[in-house]
This record gives sequence, structure tokens and C-alpha cells, in this order.
Amino acid sequence: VPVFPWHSLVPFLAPTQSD
Amino acid sequence: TSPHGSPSSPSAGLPPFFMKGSIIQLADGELKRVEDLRTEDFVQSAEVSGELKIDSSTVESIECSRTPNAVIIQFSVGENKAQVCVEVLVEYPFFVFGQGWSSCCPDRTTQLLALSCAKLSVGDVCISLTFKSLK
Repeated sequence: VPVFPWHSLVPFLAPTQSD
Repeated sequence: TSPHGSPSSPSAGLPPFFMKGSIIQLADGELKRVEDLRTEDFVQSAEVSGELKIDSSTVESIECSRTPNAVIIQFSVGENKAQVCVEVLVEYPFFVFGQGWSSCCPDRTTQLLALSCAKLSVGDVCISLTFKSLK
């Protein structure tokens, strides 16, 4: 049975650091 | 060969870990099923991980996409309220603080993944991640 890490489930929504 | 001639999984288009019953490992090693996860599990896992930070991402708008079955969701992310747009399938589940899994089309999510979902709406606050080291 595969086990998935918790952080796969929520998105990375880091803004692009342009400023 | 499959008698039904259907090689793809029911969750085609979505990652496999959203399927009900998927085993998820928290940062402290504990195993939980995806449908049993709670807000605290994400918050505590981020604390333990050291390098990841939980952000509050508020849904600002949900618009139709040109891609079939997709929507464009605009989030206001973190303390800086950075505007971030993502294009996702309508059945893609997000985890809303204090509420749990939510998608733009909960019926479709339940149909495809067997995962119980609430309706994702403007104003909902989703869990998202950033790296702590970003300053």
C-alpha cells in the first residue's frame, strides 16, 4: 500500500517574489 | 485485459492520494487516511517539519476556465495577501481551515474519488504551504 507525505495534499501557493 | 476496457483509474487527472482510503504520513510519522485528516494535522506537521509553513489562502474569486472541467481560482495568500491564480479541475480538493476537504464541484469529487467534500466558495480560507526560509 503506498504511503503519501502530508505535504503532497496541500498546494504550494508561494507568490513569485518579484519585488 | 480489463473486461471493461478502462485502463485509467477513476481518479484520472487527479493525484492518487486524494482517493478515499489513501494512507497519508504526517510529519511525526503518524499514518492517517486522507478523509480523516484535520486542520491540526496540517498545522502540527508544518511545525514539526521545520522548513514548511502553513499559509492561509483566502479564495477571492472562482472563474470558468477555457479548459474543460477546469476553473481558475484566485487566492489571497498569507499575511502579505499576495494574489495567486491557479487553474485546477473542478473536482480538485482543497483543505479549508476548520471545515476540511472542499472543491468547486463536490459531487464530482465524491463520484471520482469517493472523498466527501464541501462546496468551495469565495471567502473560504484554504491551507497552503510555503517554505519558511523565504524572506
